[in-house]
Amino acid sequence: MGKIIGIANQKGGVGKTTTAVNLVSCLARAKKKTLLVDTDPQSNATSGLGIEKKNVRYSIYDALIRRIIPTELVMKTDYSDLFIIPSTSDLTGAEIELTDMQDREHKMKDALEQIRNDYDYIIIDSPPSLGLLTVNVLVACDTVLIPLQCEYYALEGLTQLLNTIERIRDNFNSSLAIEGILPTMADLRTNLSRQVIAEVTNYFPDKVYKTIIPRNVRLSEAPSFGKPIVYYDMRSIGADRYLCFTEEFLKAQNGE
Amino acid sequence: MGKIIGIANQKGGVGKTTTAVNLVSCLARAKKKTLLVDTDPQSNATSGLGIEKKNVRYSIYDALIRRIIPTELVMKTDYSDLFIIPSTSDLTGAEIELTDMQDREHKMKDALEQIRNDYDYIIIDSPPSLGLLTVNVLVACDTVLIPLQCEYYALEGLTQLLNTIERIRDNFNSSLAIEGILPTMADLRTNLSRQVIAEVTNYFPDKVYKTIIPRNVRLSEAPSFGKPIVYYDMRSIGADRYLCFTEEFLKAQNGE
Ligand SMILES: Nc1ncnc2c1ncn2[C@@H]1O[C@H](COP(=O)(O)OP(=O)(O)OP(=O)(O)O)[C@@H](O)[C@H]1O
Ligand SMILES: Nc1ncnc2c1ncn2[C@@H]1O[C@H](COP(=O)(O)OP(=O)(O)OP(=O)(O)O)[C@@H](O)[C@H]1O
Ligand SMILES: [Mg+2]
Ligand SMILES: [Mg+2]
Repeated sequence: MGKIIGIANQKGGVGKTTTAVNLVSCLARAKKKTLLVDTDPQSNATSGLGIEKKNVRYSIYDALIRRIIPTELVMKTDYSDLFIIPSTSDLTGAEIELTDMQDREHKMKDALEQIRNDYDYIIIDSPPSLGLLTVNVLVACDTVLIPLQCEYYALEGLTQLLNTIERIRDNFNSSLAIEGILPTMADLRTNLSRQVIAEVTNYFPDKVYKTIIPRNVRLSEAPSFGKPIVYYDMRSIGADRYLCFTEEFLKAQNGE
Repeated sequence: MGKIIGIANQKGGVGKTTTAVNLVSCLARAKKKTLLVDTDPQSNATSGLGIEKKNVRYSIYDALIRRIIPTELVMKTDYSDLFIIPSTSDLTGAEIELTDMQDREHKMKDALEQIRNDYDYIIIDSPPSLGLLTVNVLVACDTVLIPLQCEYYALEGLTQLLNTIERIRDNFNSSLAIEGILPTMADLRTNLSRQVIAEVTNYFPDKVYKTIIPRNVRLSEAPSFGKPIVYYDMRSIGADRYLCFTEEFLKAQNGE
Protein backbone atom coordinates (compact mmCIF):
# COMPACT_ATOMS: atom_id res chain seq x y z
CA MET A 1 0.00 0.00 0.00
CA GLY A 2 1.73 3.12 -1.23
CA LYS A 3 2.16 6.15 0.99
CA ILE A 4 1.25 9.62 -0.33
CA ILE A 5 3.35 12.50 1.03
CA GLY A 6 2.82 16.16 0.16
CA ILE A 7 5.69 18.65 0.29
CA ALA A 8 4.18 21.98 1.22
CA ASN A 9 5.01 25.45 2.50
CA GLN A 10 3.33 28.62 1.22
CA LYS A 11 6.55 30.58 1.80
CA GLY A 12 8.34 30.87 -1.50
CA GLY A 13 11.81 29.55 -2.28
CA VAL A 14 12.28 27.41 0.85
CA GLY A 15 13.44 24.25 -0.97
CA LYS A 16 10.15 22.40 -1.69
CA THR A 17 11.12 21.43 -5.23
CA THR A 18 14.77 20.73 -4.35
CA THR A 19 13.60 18.43 -1.54
CA ALA A 20 10.99 16.73 -3.77
CA VAL A 21 13.43 16.05 -6.63
CA ASN A 22 16.22 14.80 -4.37
CA LEU A 23 14.04 12.72 -2.05
CA VAL A 24 12.40 10.86 -4.93
CA SER A 25 15.73 10.14 -6.63
CA CYS A 26 17.25 8.83 -3.39
CA LEU A 27 14.16 6.69 -2.73
CA ALA A 28 14.39 5.20 -6.23
CA ARG A 29 18.08 4.42 -5.63
CA ALA A 30 16.96 2.56 -2.51
CA LYS A 31 14.76 0.44 -4.82
CA LYS A 32 11.48 2.05 -3.71
CA LYS A 33 9.09 2.46 -6.62
CA THR A 34 8.40 6.19 -6.48
CA LEU A 35 6.13 8.67 -8.27
CA LEU A 36 6.69 12.43 -8.18
CA VAL A 37 3.58 14.57 -8.83
CA ASP A 38 4.38 18.15 -9.86
CA THR A 39 1.39 20.36 -8.99
CA ASP A 40 3.21 23.69 -9.36
CA PRO A 41 2.41 25.64 -12.59
CA GLN A 42 6.08 26.70 -12.63
CA SER A 43 6.92 23.01 -13.35
CA ASN A 44 10.35 23.26 -11.68
CA ALA A 45 10.22 19.66 -10.41
CA THR A 46 9.51 18.51 -13.98
CA SER A 47 12.62 20.23 -15.37
CA GLY A 48 14.62 19.32 -12.26
CA LEU A 49 14.19 15.67 -13.27
CA GLY A 50 15.25 16.37 -16.83
CA ILE A 51 11.81 16.19 -18.47
CA GLU A 52 11.56 18.55 -21.45
CA LYS A 53 8.39 20.57 -21.89
CA LYS A 54 8.03 19.48 -25.52
CA ASN A 55 7.76 15.81 -24.46
CA VAL A 56 4.99 16.47 -21.95
CA ARG A 57 1.44 15.75 -23.11
CA TYR A 58 -0.57 15.61 -19.90
CA SER A 59 -0.29 17.00 -16.38
CA ILE A 60 -2.25 16.55 -13.16
CA TYR A 61 -4.52 19.27 -14.60
CA ASP A 62 -5.93 16.62 -16.92
CA ALA A 63 -6.98 14.42 -14.00
CA LEU A 64 -8.41 17.33 -11.99
CA ILE A 65 -10.31 19.15 -14.75
CA ARG A 66 -10.63 16.82 -17.75
CA ARG A 67 -10.98 13.58 -15.74
CA ILE A 68 -8.37 11.67 -17.74
CA ILE A 69 -7.44 8.48 -15.87
CA PRO A 70 -4.26 8.98 -13.83
CA THR A 71 -2.28 6.07 -15.32
CA GLU A 72 -2.36 7.97 -18.65
CA LEU A 73 -0.52 10.91 -17.05
CA VAL A 74 2.47 9.00 -15.70
CA MET A 75 5.79 9.34 -17.56
CA LYS A 76 9.04 7.44 -17.14
CA THR A 77 12.21 9.30 -16.12
CA ASP A 78 15.86 8.45 -16.91
CA TYR A 79 16.05 6.66 -13.55
CA SER A 80 14.72 3.17 -12.82
CA ASP A 81 11.93 2.95 -10.23
CA LEU A 82 11.26 6.70 -10.64
CA PHE A 83 8.16 8.00 -12.44
CA ILE A 84 6.56 11.44 -12.76
CA ILE A 85 3.23 13.15 -13.41
CA PRO A 86 4.68 16.38 -14.84
CA SER A 87 3.27 19.89 -14.70
CA THR A 88 2.33 22.18 -17.58
CA SER A 89 1.28 25.82 -17.65
CA ASP A 90 -2.37 24.64 -17.94
CA LEU A 91 -2.18 24.46 -14.16
CA THR A 92 -2.01 28.26 -13.92
CA GLY A 93 -5.75 28.41 -14.58
CA ALA A 94 -6.63 25.34 -12.50
CA GLU A 95 -7.40 27.15 -9.26
CA ILE A 96 -10.01 29.41 -10.90
CA GLU A 97 -11.52 26.46 -12.77
CA LEU A 98 -11.68 24.33 -9.61
CA THR A 99 -13.47 27.06 -7.63
CA ASP A 100 -16.98 26.28 -8.93
CA MET A 101 -16.61 22.49 -9.14
CA GLN A 102 -18.42 20.01 -6.89
CA ASP A 103 -16.05 18.43 -4.34
CA ARG A 104 -13.32 20.74 -5.57
CA GLU A 105 -11.04 19.87 -2.60
CA HIS A 106 -11.12 16.12 -3.33
CA LYS A 107 -10.21 16.06 -7.03
CA MET A 108 -6.54 15.17 -6.52
CA LYS A 109 -7.31 12.62 -3.85
CA ASP A 110 -9.81 10.88 -6.14
CA ALA A 111 -7.17 10.73 -8.89
CA LEU A 112 -4.22 9.55 -6.79
CA GLU A 113 -6.19 6.93 -4.87
CA GLN A 114 -6.60 5.08 -8.17
CA ILE A 115 -2.82 4.62 -8.54
CA ARG A 116 -1.70 4.59 -4.91
CA ASN A 117 -0.96 0.86 -4.87
CA ASP A 118 1.24 0.98 -7.97
CA TYR A 119 4.03 2.67 -5.93
CA ASP A 120 5.82 2.47 -2.61
CA TYR A 121 5.81 6.29 -2.36
CA ILE A 122 3.96 9.10 -4.11
CA ILE A 123 5.62 12.47 -3.39
CA ILE A 124 3.75 15.68 -4.34
CA ASP A 125 5.52 19.02 -4.95
CA SER A 126 3.21 21.99 -4.38
CA PRO A 127 3.20 25.69 -5.33
CA PRO A 128 4.04 28.51 -2.87
CA SER A 129 0.47 29.30 -1.81
CA LEU A 130 -2.45 28.04 0.28
CA GLY A 131 -4.88 28.10 -2.62
CA LEU A 132 -7.00 25.27 -4.02
CA LEU A 133 -4.05 23.38 -5.54
CA THR A 134 -2.23 23.14 -2.21
CA VAL A 135 -5.53 22.37 -0.45
CA ASN A 136 -5.98 19.49 -2.91
CA VAL A 137 -2.48 18.26 -2.06
CA LEU A 138 -3.19 18.36 1.69
CA VAL A 139 -6.47 16.47 1.21
CA ALA A 140 -4.83 13.83 -1.00
CA CYS A 141 -1.83 13.06 1.19
CA ASP A 142 -1.33 10.84 4.24
CA THR A 143 1.36 13.11 5.67
CA VAL A 144 2.95 16.43 4.84
CA LEU A 145 6.70 17.13 4.74
CA ILE A 146 7.57 20.77 5.49
CA PRO A 147 10.89 22.16 4.21
CA LEU A 148 11.80 25.10 6.43
CA GLN A 149 14.34 27.62 5.19
CA CYS A 150 16.42 28.76 8.16
CA GLU A 151 15.42 32.41 7.85
CA TYR A 152 13.06 34.78 9.64
CA TYR A 153 10.28 35.21 7.06
CA ALA A 154 10.07 31.43 6.58
CA LEU A 155 9.73 30.85 10.32
CA GLU A 156 7.03 33.53 10.48
CA GLY A 157 4.97 31.65 7.90
CA LEU A 158 5.00 28.33 9.76
CA THR A 159 2.04 29.22 12.01
CA GLN A 160 -0.19 29.98 9.01
CA LEU A 161 0.78 26.66 7.41
CA LEU A 162 0.06 24.69 10.58
CA ASN A 163 -3.33 26.41 10.94
CA THR A 164 -4.19 25.43 7.38
CA ILE A 165 -3.13 21.82 8.03
CA GLU A 166 -5.40 21.74 11.08
CA ARG A 167 -8.32 23.19 9.10
CA ILE A 168 -7.85 20.50 6.42
CA ARG A 169 -7.64 17.79 9.09
CA ASP A 170 -10.89 19.01 10.68
CA ASN A 171 -12.86 19.34 7.43
CA PHE A 172 -11.47 17.09 4.72
CA ASN A 173 -8.72 14.66 5.78
CA SER A 174 -9.01 13.55 9.37
CA SER A 175 -5.85 11.42 9.42
CA LEU A 176 -3.53 14.10 7.95
CA ALA A 177 -0.31 14.19 9.98
CA ILE A 178 3.05 15.97 9.76
CA GLU A 179 5.72 13.69 8.28
CA GLY A 180 8.46 16.01 9.52
CA ILE A 181 10.08 19.45 9.29
CA LEU A 182 13.31 19.59 7.28
CA PRO A 183 15.67 22.54 7.92
CA THR A 184 16.99 23.75 4.53
CA MET A 185 19.54 26.30 3.23
CA ALA A 186 21.09 26.44 6.68
CA ASP A 187 24.28 28.41 7.25
CA LEU A 188 25.34 27.25 10.69
CA ARG A 189 27.98 29.98 10.88
CA THR A 190 25.18 32.53 11.29
CA ASN A 191 23.10 33.16 14.41
CA LEU A 192 19.98 33.40 12.29
CA SER A 193 20.06 29.77 11.13
CA ARG A 194 20.91 28.47 14.60
CA GLN A 195 18.09 30.53 16.15
CA VAL A 196 15.51 29.32 13.63
CA ILE A 197 16.50 25.66 14.16
CA ALA A 198 16.49 26.08 17.95
CA GLU A 199 13.08 27.75 17.91
CA VAL A 200 11.37 25.21 15.66
CA THR A 201 12.97 22.28 17.54
CA ASN A 202 11.65 23.78 20.78
CA TYR A 203 8.07 23.84 19.43
CA PHE A 204 8.13 20.47 17.66
CA PRO A 205 10.85 18.39 19.35
CA ASP A 206 9.83 15.12 17.73
CA LYS A 207 9.06 16.48 14.26
CA VAL A 208 12.30 18.20 13.20
CA TYR A 209 14.72 15.97 11.28
CA LYS A 210 18.21 15.58 12.73
CA THR A 211 19.59 15.94 9.21
CA ILE A 212 20.03 19.61 8.28
CA ILE A 213 20.43 20.60 4.61
CA PRO A 214 23.11 23.32 4.36
CA ARG A 215 23.28 25.97 1.65
CA ASN A 216 25.35 24.32 -1.11
CA VAL A 217 25.82 25.86 -4.55
CA ARG A 218 25.93 22.40 -6.22
CA LEU A 219 22.24 21.97 -5.26
CA SER A 220 21.33 25.12 -7.18
CA GLU A 221 23.49 24.18 -10.17
CA ALA A 222 22.01 20.67 -10.60
CA PRO A 223 18.60 21.83 -12.00
CA SER A 224 20.28 23.59 -14.91
CA PHE A 225 21.51 20.13 -15.97
CA GLY A 226 18.11 18.54 -15.28
CA LYS A 227 19.62 16.18 -12.73
CA PRO A 228 19.04 15.34 -9.08
CA ILE A 229 22.08 16.04 -6.94
CA VAL A 230 23.17 12.38 -6.61
CA TYR A 231 23.50 12.22 -10.40
CA TYR A 232 25.01 15.68 -10.81
CA ASP A 233 27.68 15.63 -8.09
CA MET A 234 27.69 12.64 -5.78
CA ARG A 235 30.68 14.00 -3.81
CA SER A 236 28.93 17.28 -2.87
CA ILE A 237 27.72 18.06 0.63
CA GLY A 238 24.24 18.51 -0.86
CA ALA A 239 24.20 14.92 -2.13
CA ASP A 240 25.50 13.60 1.20
CA ARG A 241 22.80 15.43 3.16
CA TYR A 242 19.91 14.37 0.96
CA LEU A 243 21.12 10.75 1.17
CA CYS A 244 21.29 11.08 4.98
CA PHE A 245 17.86 12.68 5.04
CA THR A 246 16.39 9.85 2.94
CA GLU A 247 17.88 7.29 5.32
CA GLU A 248 16.36 9.12 8.30
CA PHE A 249 13.05 9.36 6.44
CA LEU A 250 13.02 5.61 5.68
CA LYS A 251 13.91 4.69 9.26
CA ALA A 252 10.92 6.72 10.44
CA GLN A 253 8.66 4.71 8.10
CA ASN A 254 9.65 1.54 9.93
CA GLY A 255 8.80 3.26 13.20
CA GLU A 256 12.40 3.33 14.34
CA MET B 1 0.86 62.57 -9.91
CA GLY B 2 2.02 59.51 -8.01
CA LYS B 3 3.51 56.54 -9.81
CA ILE B 4 2.26 53.02 -8.98
CA ILE B 5 4.86 50.25 -9.30
CA GLY B 6 4.16 46.56 -8.71
CA ILE B 7 6.92 44.19 -7.57
CA ALA B 8 6.08 40.79 -9.03
CA ASN B 9 7.52 37.38 -9.78
CA GLN B 10 5.60 34.14 -9.31
CA LYS B 11 8.82 32.30 -8.45
CA GLY B 12 9.05 32.04 -4.71
CA GLY B 13 11.79 33.50 -2.52
CA VAL B 14 13.45 35.71 -5.16
CA GLY B 15 13.59 38.89 -3.06
CA LYS B 16 10.24 40.60 -3.82
CA THR B 17 9.56 41.58 -0.22
CA THR B 18 13.20 42.43 0.53
CA THR B 19 13.27 44.72 -2.53
CA ALA B 20 9.89 46.29 -1.65
CA VAL B 21 10.83 47.04 1.99
CA ASN B 22 14.27 48.41 1.11
CA LEU B 23 13.21 50.43 -1.93
CA VAL B 24 10.41 52.21 -0.05
CA SER B 25 12.65 53.04 2.90
CA CYS B 26 15.37 54.45 0.62
CA LEU B 27 12.76 56.46 -1.34
CA ALA B 28 11.41 57.95 1.92
CA ARG B 29 14.96 58.88 2.96
CA ALA B 30 15.22 60.72 -0.36
CA LYS B 31 12.14 62.72 0.77
CA LYS B 32 9.74 61.00 -1.62
CA LYS B 33 6.34 60.45 -0.01
CA THR B 34 5.93 56.68 -0.41
CA LEU B 35 3.21 54.09 0.25
CA LEU B 36 3.92 50.35 0.45
CA VAL B 37 0.93 48.10 -0.27
CA ASP B 38 1.37 44.52 1.03
CA THR B 39 -0.88 42.21 -1.01
CA ASP B 40 0.74 38.94 0.13
CA PRO B 41 -1.27 36.96 2.72
CA GLN B 42 2.06 36.02 4.34
CA SER B 43 2.36 39.74 5.31
CA ASN B 44 6.18 39.65 5.28
CA ALA B 45 6.47 43.26 4.05
CA THR B 46 4.25 44.34 6.96
CA SER B 47 6.53 42.76 9.57
CA GLY B 48 9.63 43.77 7.59
CA LEU B 49 8.67 47.39 8.31
CA GLY B 50 8.12 46.68 11.99
CA ILE B 51 4.31 46.72 12.00
CA GLU B 52 2.91 44.30 14.59
CA LYS B 53 -0.06 42.14 13.64
CA LYS B 54 -1.97 43.20 16.77
CA ASN B 55 -1.93 46.85 15.65
CA VAL B 56 -3.33 46.10 12.21
CA ARG B 57 -7.06 46.67 11.72
CA TYR B 58 -7.51 46.76 7.98
CA SER B 59 -5.70 45.42 4.92
CA ILE B 60 -6.09 45.81 1.16
CA TYR B 61 -8.66 42.99 1.52
CA ASP B 62 -11.04 45.55 3.01
CA ALA B 63 -10.83 47.73 -0.10
CA LEU B 64 -11.13 44.79 -2.52
CA ILE B 65 -13.95 42.84 -0.82
CA ARG B 66 -15.60 45.14 1.73
CA ARG B 67 -15.20 48.40 -0.25
CA ILE B 68 -13.79 50.40 2.64
CA ILE B 69 -12.28 53.64 1.32
CA PRO B 70 -8.53 53.30 0.85
CA THR B 71 -7.50 56.25 3.03
CA GLU B 72 -8.92 54.32 6.00
CA LEU B 73 -6.43 51.50 5.37
CA VAL B 74 -3.25 53.55 5.42
CA MET B 75 -1.02 53.32 8.50
CA LYS B 76 2.02 55.35 9.51
CA THR B 77 5.38 53.64 9.96
CA ASP B 78 8.29 54.63 12.22
CA TYR B 79 9.82 56.46 9.27
CA SER B 80 8.79 59.89 7.99
CA ASP B 81 7.38 60.03 4.46
CA LEU B 82 6.75 56.27 4.58
CA PHE B 83 3.25 54.81 4.89
CA ILE B 84 1.81 51.30 4.51
CA ILE B 85 -1.40 49.45 3.72
CA PRO B 86 -0.57 46.27 5.65
CA SER B 87 -1.64 42.70 4.96
CA THR B 88 -3.62 40.35 7.16
CA SER B 89 -4.43 36.66 6.81
CA ASP B 90 -7.91 37.69 5.50
CA LEU B 91 -6.14 37.92 2.17
CA THR B 92 -5.72 34.12 2.07
CA GLY B 93 -9.38 33.80 1.06
CA ALA B 94 -9.40 36.86 -1.23
CA GLU B 95 -8.64 35.03 -4.47
CA ILE B 96 -11.58 32.65 -4.08
CA GLU B 97 -13.88 35.52 -3.07
CA LEU B 98 -12.76 37.68 -6.02
CA THR B 99 -13.42 34.89 -8.55
CA ASP B 100 -17.17 35.51 -8.88
CA MET B 101 -17.11 39.29 -8.58
CA GLN B 102 -17.87 41.71 -11.40
CA ASP B 103 -14.70 43.46 -12.70
CA ARG B 104 -12.66 41.23 -10.40
CA GLU B 105 -9.38 42.23 -12.10
CA HIS B 106 -9.90 45.97 -11.52
CA LYS B 107 -10.68 46.04 -7.78
CA MET B 108 -7.18 47.07 -6.69
CA LYS B 109 -6.85 49.63 -9.46
CA ASP B 110 -10.16 51.23 -8.46
CA ALA B 111 -8.96 51.46 -4.86
CA LEU B 112 -5.44 52.79 -5.51
CA GLU B 113 -6.52 55.36 -8.11
CA GLN B 114 -8.37 57.15 -5.31
CA ILE B 115 -5.13 57.75 -3.36
CA ARG B 116 -2.57 57.88 -6.16
CA ASN B 117 -2.05 61.64 -5.90
CA ASP B 118 -1.39 61.56 -2.16
CA TYR B 119 2.06 60.02 -2.81
CA ASP B 120 5.11 60.34 -5.03
CA TYR B 121 5.38 56.53 -5.23
CA ILE B 122 3.07 53.63 -4.42
CA ILE B 123 5.02 50.32 -4.33
CA ILE B 124 3.06 47.04 -4.24
CA ASP B 125 4.54 43.76 -2.90
CA SER B 126 2.82 40.70 -4.40
CA PRO B 127 2.56 37.00 -3.49
CA PRO B 128 4.48 34.22 -5.32
CA SER B 129 1.75 33.29 -7.80
CA LEU B 130 -0.04 34.46 -10.95
CA GLY B 131 -3.49 34.27 -9.37
CA LEU B 132 -6.12 36.99 -9.05
CA LEU B 133 -4.19 38.99 -6.43
CA THR B 134 -1.12 39.34 -8.67
CA VAL B 135 -3.37 40.00 -11.67
CA ASN B 136 -4.96 42.83 -9.67
CA VAL B 137 -1.49 44.21 -8.95
CA LEU B 138 -0.52 44.11 -12.64
CA VAL B 139 -3.77 45.86 -13.62
CA ALA B 140 -3.34 48.55 -10.94
CA CYS B 141 0.27 49.47 -11.65
CA ASP B 142 1.93 51.74 -14.21
CA THR B 143 5.08 49.60 -14.34
CA VAL B 144 6.29 46.32 -12.87
CA LEU B 145 9.67 45.78 -11.18
CA ILE B 146 10.92 42.19 -11.45
CA PRO B 147 13.42 40.92 -8.86
CA LEU B 148 15.33 38.04 -10.46
CA GLN B 149 17.17 35.62 -8.20
CA CYS B 150 20.38 34.59 -9.99
CA GLU B 151 19.50 30.89 -10.10
CA TYR B 152 18.23 28.44 -12.71
CA TYR B 153 14.63 27.89 -11.57
CA ALA B 154 14.09 31.65 -11.26
CA LEU B 155 15.36 32.24 -14.80
CA GLU B 156 13.11 29.46 -16.07
CA GLY B 157 10.06 31.23 -14.64
CA LEU B 158 10.76 34.56 -16.34
CA THR B 159 9.06 33.59 -19.62
CA GLN B 160 5.81 32.69 -17.86
CA LEU B 161 5.87 36.05 -16.03
CA LEU B 162 6.50 38.01 -19.23
CA ASN B 163 3.66 36.15 -20.99
CA THR B 164 1.32 37.07 -18.15
CA ILE B 165 2.40 40.73 -18.32
CA GLU B 166 1.66 40.75 -22.05
CA ARG B 167 -1.77 39.16 -21.49
CA ILE B 168 -2.59 41.83 -18.89
CA ARG B 169 -1.37 44.58 -21.25
CA ASP B 170 -3.59 43.25 -24.05
CA ASN B 171 -6.74 42.79 -21.96
CA PHE B 172 -6.73 45.06 -18.92
CA ASN B 173 -3.91 47.63 -18.74
CA SER B 174 -2.68 48.77 -22.13
CA SER B 175 0.11 51.02 -20.83
CA LEU B 176 1.68 48.41 -18.48
CA ALA B 177 5.46 48.50 -18.94
CA ILE B 178 8.46 46.84 -17.29
CA GLU B 179 10.16 49.22 -14.81
CA GLY B 180 13.25 47.02 -14.73
CA ILE B 181 14.76 43.64 -13.82
CA LEU B 182 16.84 43.63 -10.62
CA PRO B 183 19.36 40.78 -10.16
CA THR B 184 19.14 39.58 -6.53
CA MET B 185 21.00 37.15 -4.24
CA ALA B 186 23.88 37.09 -6.68
CA ASP B 187 27.08 35.27 -5.79
CA LEU B 188 29.46 36.48 -8.46
CA ARG B 189 32.04 33.88 -7.46
CA THR B 190 29.79 31.21 -9.03
CA ASN B 191 29.28 30.52 -12.73
CA LEU B 192 25.54 30.15 -12.15
CA SER B 193 24.99 33.77 -11.11
CA ARG B 194 27.21 35.12 -13.89
CA GLN B 195 25.41 32.96 -16.48
CA VAL B 196 21.93 34.05 -15.31
CA ILE B 197 22.91 37.75 -15.41
CA ALA B 198 24.54 37.37 -18.84
CA GLU B 199 21.51 35.55 -20.23
CA VAL B 200 18.92 38.01 -18.96
CA THR B 201 21.04 41.02 -20.00
CA ASN B 202 21.28 39.49 -23.48
CA TYR B 203 17.49 39.28 -23.80
CA PHE B 204 16.62 42.63 -22.19
CA PRO B 205 19.72 44.85 -22.60
CA ASP B 206 17.97 48.06 -21.59
CA LYS B 207 15.84 46.62 -18.77
CA VAL B 208 18.41 45.04 -16.42
CA TYR B 209 19.66 47.35 -13.66
CA LYS B 210 23.41 47.88 -13.48
CA THR B 211 23.18 47.55 -9.69
CA ILE B 212 23.32 43.89 -8.64
CA ILE B 213 22.16 42.89 -5.14
CA PRO B 214 24.57 40.27 -3.76
CA ARG B 215 23.68 37.61 -1.19
CA ASN B 216 24.30 39.31 2.17
CA VAL B 217 23.32 37.76 5.49
CA ARG B 218 22.56 41.19 7.02
CA LEU B 219 19.62 41.49 4.57
CA SER B 220 18.08 38.28 5.92
CA GLU B 221 18.72 39.29 9.55
CA ALA B 222 17.06 42.72 9.27
CA PRO B 223 13.43 41.42 9.09
CA SER B 224 13.78 39.70 12.47
CA PHE B 225 14.29 43.21 13.92
CA GLY B 226 11.45 44.65 11.81
CA LYS B 227 13.81 47.11 10.14
CA PRO B 228 14.81 47.95 6.59
CA ILE B 229 18.51 47.39 5.96
CA VAL B 230 19.50 51.12 6.12
CA TYR B 231 18.15 51.26 9.67
CA TYR B 232 19.49 47.83 10.70
CA ASP B 233 23.05 48.03 9.39
CA MET B 234 23.93 51.05 7.29
CA ARG B 235 27.53 49.83 6.82
CA SER B 236 26.49 46.48 5.23
CA ILE B 237 26.92 45.68 1.54
CA GLY B 238 23.15 45.09 1.41
CA ALA B 239 22.44 48.67 2.50
CA ASP B 240 24.98 50.06 0.05
CA ARG B 241 23.46 48.13 -2.86
CA TYR B 242 19.86 49.06 -2.13
CA LEU B 243 20.89 52.73 -1.81
CA CYS B 244 22.69 52.44 -5.19
CA PHE B 245 19.69 50.72 -6.71
CA THR B 246 17.34 53.45 -5.46
CA GLU B 247 19.61 56.09 -7.01
CA GLU B 248 19.59 54.23 -10.33
CA PHE B 249 15.80 53.83 -10.06
CA LEU B 250 15.29 57.58 -9.42
CA LYS B 251 17.59 58.56 -12.29
CA ALA B 252 15.46 56.42 -14.61
CA GLN B 253 12.35 58.31 -13.47
CA ASN B 254 13.89 61.54 -14.73
CA GLY B 255 14.60 59.84 -18.05
CA GLU B 256 18.34 59.91 -17.52
N1 LIG C 1 20.34 23.72 0.18
C1 LIG C 1 20.41 24.56 -0.86
N2 LIG C 1 21.56 25.23 -1.10
C2 LIG C 1 21.63 26.11 -2.14
N3 LIG C 1 20.62 26.39 -2.98
C3 LIG C 1 19.46 25.77 -2.79
C4 LIG C 1 19.28 24.81 -1.74
N4 LIG C 1 18.01 24.34 -1.81
C5 LIG C 1 17.43 24.97 -2.85
N5 LIG C 1 18.30 25.82 -3.46
C6 LIG C 1 18.04 26.75 -4.55
O1 LIG C 1 17.24 27.80 -4.01
C7 LIG C 1 16.18 28.13 -4.90
C8 LIG C 1 14.85 27.86 -4.22
O2 LIG C 1 14.68 26.47 -4.01
P1 LIG C 1 13.38 25.71 -4.57
O3 LIG C 1 13.03 26.22 -5.90
O4 LIG C 1 13.61 24.26 -4.41
O5 LIG C 1 12.31 26.21 -3.51
P2 LIG C 1 10.73 26.09 -3.61
O6 LIG C 1 10.22 26.16 -2.22
O7 LIG C 1 10.38 24.92 -4.42
O8 LIG C 1 10.35 27.43 -4.42
P3 LIG C 1 8.86 27.85 -4.90
O9 LIG C 1 8.24 28.42 -3.67
O10 LIG C 1 9.09 28.86 -5.99
O11 LIG C 1 8.21 26.60 -5.38
C9 LIG C 1 16.40 27.30 -6.16
O12 LIG C 1 17.10 28.07 -7.09
C10 LIG C 1 17.24 26.12 -5.68
O13 LIG C 1 18.08 25.63 -6.69
N1 LIG D 1 20.29 39.70 -1.14
C1 LIG D 1 19.94 38.86 -0.17
N2 LIG D 1 20.90 38.25 0.55
C2 LIG D 1 20.56 37.36 1.52
N3 LIG D 1 19.31 37.02 1.84
C3 LIG D 1 18.32 37.62 1.17
C4 LIG D 1 18.56 38.56 0.13
N4 LIG D 1 17.36 38.98 -0.35
C5 LIG D 1 16.42 38.31 0.35
N5 LIG D 1 16.98 37.51 1.27
C6 LIG D 1 16.31 36.56 2.18
O1 LIG D 1 15.86 35.48 1.34
C7 LIG D 1 14.54 35.09 1.71
C8 LIG D 1 13.63 35.32 0.51
O2 LIG D 1 13.49 36.70 0.24
P1 LIG D 1 12.05 37.40 0.18
O3 LIG D 1 11.19 36.85 1.25
O4 LIG D 1 12.26 38.85 0.11
O5 LIG D 1 11.57 36.85 -1.24
P2 LIG D 1 10.09 36.92 -1.82
O6 LIG D 1 10.23 36.84 -3.29
O7 LIG D 1 9.37 38.07 -1.27
O8 LIG D 1 9.46 35.55 -1.25
P3 LIG D 1 7.94 35.08 -1.45
O9 LIG D 1 7.92 34.50 -2.82
O10 LIG D 1 7.71 34.06 -0.36
O11 LIG D 1 7.09 36.29 -1.31
C9 LIG D 1 14.16 35.91 2.91
O12 LIG D 1 14.43 35.15 4.06
C10 LIG D 1 15.08 37.13 2.83
O13 LIG D 1 15.39 37.65 4.10
MG1 LIG E 1 9.05 24.80 -6.08
MG1 LIG F 1 7.46 38.07 -0.33
